[in-house]
Amino acid sequence: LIQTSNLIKTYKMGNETVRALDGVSVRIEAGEYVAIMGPSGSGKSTLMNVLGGLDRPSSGEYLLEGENVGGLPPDRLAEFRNAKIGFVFQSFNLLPRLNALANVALPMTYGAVAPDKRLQRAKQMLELVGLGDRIHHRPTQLSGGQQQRVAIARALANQPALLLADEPTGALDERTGIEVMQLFERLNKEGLTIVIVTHDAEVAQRARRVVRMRDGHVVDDVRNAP
Amino acid sequence: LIQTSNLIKTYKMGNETVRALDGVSVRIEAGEYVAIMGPSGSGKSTLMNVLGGLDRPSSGEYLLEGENVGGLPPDRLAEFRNAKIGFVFQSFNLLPRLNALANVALPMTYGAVAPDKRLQRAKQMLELVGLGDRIHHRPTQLSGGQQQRVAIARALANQPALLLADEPTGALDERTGIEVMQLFERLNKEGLTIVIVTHDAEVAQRARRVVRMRDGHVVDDVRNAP
Ligand SMILES: Nc1ncnc2c1ncn2[C@@H]1O[C@H](COP(=O)(O)OP(=O)(O)OP(=O)(O)O)[C@@H](O)[C@H]1O
Ligand SMILES: Nc1ncnc2c1ncn2[C@@H]1O[C@H](COP(=O)(O)OP(=O)(O)OP(=O)(O)O)[C@@H](O)[C@H]1O
Ligand SMILES: [Mg+2]
Ligand SMILES: [Mg+2]
Repeated sequence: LIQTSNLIKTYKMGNETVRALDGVSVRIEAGEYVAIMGPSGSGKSTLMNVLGGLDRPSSGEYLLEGENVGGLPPDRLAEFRNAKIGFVFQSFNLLPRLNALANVALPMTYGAVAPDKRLQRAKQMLELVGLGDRIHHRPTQLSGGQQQRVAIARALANQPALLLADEPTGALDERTGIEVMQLFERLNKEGLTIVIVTHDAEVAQRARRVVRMRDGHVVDDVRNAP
Repeated sequence: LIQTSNLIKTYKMGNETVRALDGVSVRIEAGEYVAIMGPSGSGKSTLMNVLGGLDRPSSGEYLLEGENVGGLPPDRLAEFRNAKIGFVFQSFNLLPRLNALANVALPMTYGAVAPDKRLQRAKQMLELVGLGDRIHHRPTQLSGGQQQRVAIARALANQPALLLADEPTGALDERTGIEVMQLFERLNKEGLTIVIVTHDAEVAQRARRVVRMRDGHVVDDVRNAP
């Protein structure tokens, strides 16, 4: 499903160059469940943004379902992303003027779900993450962990083929985090490919493979014991 | 240092009333190190916002150093807060147009640190949290964990008497999280009172007392074994 080859992402800051990605080549098959770990600043979110088609590498290639993502024109890319990919951002990126229901329904505008069914599906997704009684709350009327769960519901609303989740349990207490992990496992069994960045070793254990990054490259890539 | 009595915070949402705080009475002595835990949505951030003078309760009283915080006029409150309290927000709240150095220096404008010494102190604080090589980066040029550490440096810059930290290690990998905890322990030994909201049981273990919340009230309050 995913094949990257020697991804490099650099930023120029005055005289210095920050190498956020320094040659990342990974291959992820359809249906896999991969955790990405590594120190703060090691390039995990940068890699996720490239995989999500939200950012272009400075050099290197990214193939998604054999399609060269960097080569797609902007509208084809937006369409492709919306249909195939669900993204949970590290800082949620909810729209502040829309309530939870509208935030979750938004990605369905171009997708697989018929118009009359969208709000119904959005409500279901919110119930799945325990927010059935918060659907009319706007982001500022929600706790940190509730906002995170709205972001998760939104990523799953359009029935994506690939879920990219950047620290999706970071703001959740242990029990709510476990409920989200169980949801992910169920969806993975049903065929969803999952790539999850996490700092939590217990979350990483539930994935089937752990990729470790440091200073912009992959330093380890191991199967979890089943 | 801190005494709250029957704090209540409600929000009206259409016909419903959300009871974010439902009668919270806590007492925290100067020099204590208290962790607050509880499920997502249980009222932890709401309590922290009241303790930080950022939000008024719907009813109930909050005394800080014997001063009734709810009774202070706005400019006295701002002054009091700036001098006494360092706040690490759950979502960081950095100013996007200022770089890390300027973000950390900002609270010192009215404080204990002389003008020529402020940028120097800001740089020191950033070095203390491992960001010496990121001081000119703006928030969007920083990783999630780097932004969190800027927020921590900013909270400590003005040498507060009370540190209120809302999930200060949520975006940090294990090792960086430990470094922050060691910094907090050192400052606590030097007299800083610390109240930290956390979902991480290991972080809570390093505090000397753990207060648990559920549905807007305190359900447990125990000393940690030393
Ligand atoms: N726009 C930018 N300009 C300059 N440097 C940047 C920019 N964006 C990111 N960086 C740097 O690139 C590095 C990698 O950032 P990234 O967000 O991928 O880290 P991360 O592994 O997700 O970290 P965390 O665990 O803290 O979220 C960081 O050191 C960061 O300072
Ligand atoms: N402005 C608001 N209007 C309505 N409800 C609100 C508002 N702000 C917070 N709430 C509700 O109050 C409750 C407590 O929120 P709070 O942010 O204190 O939770 P928390 O314990 O910090 O949770 P988390 O661990 O997820 O950060 C939540 O259920 C939330 O939905
Ligand atoms: Mg990140
Ligand atoms: Mg909170």
